[in-house]
Amino acid sequence: MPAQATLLQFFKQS
Amino acid sequence: MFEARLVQGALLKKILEAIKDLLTEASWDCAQGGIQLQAMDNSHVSLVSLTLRSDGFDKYRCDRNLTMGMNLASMTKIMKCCGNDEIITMKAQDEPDTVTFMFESKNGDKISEYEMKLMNLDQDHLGIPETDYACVIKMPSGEFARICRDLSQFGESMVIACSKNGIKFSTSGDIGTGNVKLAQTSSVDKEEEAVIIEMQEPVTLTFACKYLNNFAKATPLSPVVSLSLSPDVPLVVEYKIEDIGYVRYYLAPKIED
Repeated sequence: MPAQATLLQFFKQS
Repeated sequence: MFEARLVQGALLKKILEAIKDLLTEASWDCAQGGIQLQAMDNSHVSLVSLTLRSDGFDKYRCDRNLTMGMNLASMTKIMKCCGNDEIITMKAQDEPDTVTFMFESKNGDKISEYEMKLMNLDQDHLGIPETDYACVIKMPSGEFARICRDLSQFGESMVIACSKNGIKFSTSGDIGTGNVKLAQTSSVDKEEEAVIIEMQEPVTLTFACKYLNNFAKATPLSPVVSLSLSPDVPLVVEYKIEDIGYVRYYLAPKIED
């Protein structure tokens, strides 16, 4: 089963 | 001082309907160029990015940049007091503690004013890189909403597979499986009824249905939705808002561990 990623894995916090 | 008047007040009501189930609270950043809102849902899986340009308002004044943190459930209560054909004006002082929503009937006979307390919100702004997406799909927003609704009956996840031949949405669960294939439209009279695919390379990604269903609440804002996909990056679902701006939703994919 694929796991849900979060946006923080892709986008930098600024 | 800040003041923004929108004759088509129903637009703001629709915008709120499109974001209030994903976000409990959000900051509305007001500047001379317009209003922007960027916020993630509590689980950090999806993000709403809203832009309303100042030139899309019937009157717009913003002397100093300001950030208004709003509880969206409270804002929804206030927006319910606004008739669909009423004119909305948002007003605030510089460094405000409150925002005022004024609703005017078309003939000016009735004016309602609601003042809402603002909140100090911690801002988690994300830098979203410019991306050239492998596939960009434009399709009727009503069709997208229906596919999300239909397929989410079967499972929690939906696979979106885009190739030059078309798009396939599929799901599976305890009761069985379902899929919907859409071919690229060859010729149409109305552009908003077309399915258009711009593809650099085929993409297949898996997403949680519940977020897609939430995004589809923006359907009343636009007859067309665009889906931008690239391998292993968040999906972008965009609804243009007439001549004033857009709402974009970003959704992190489900990925193999």
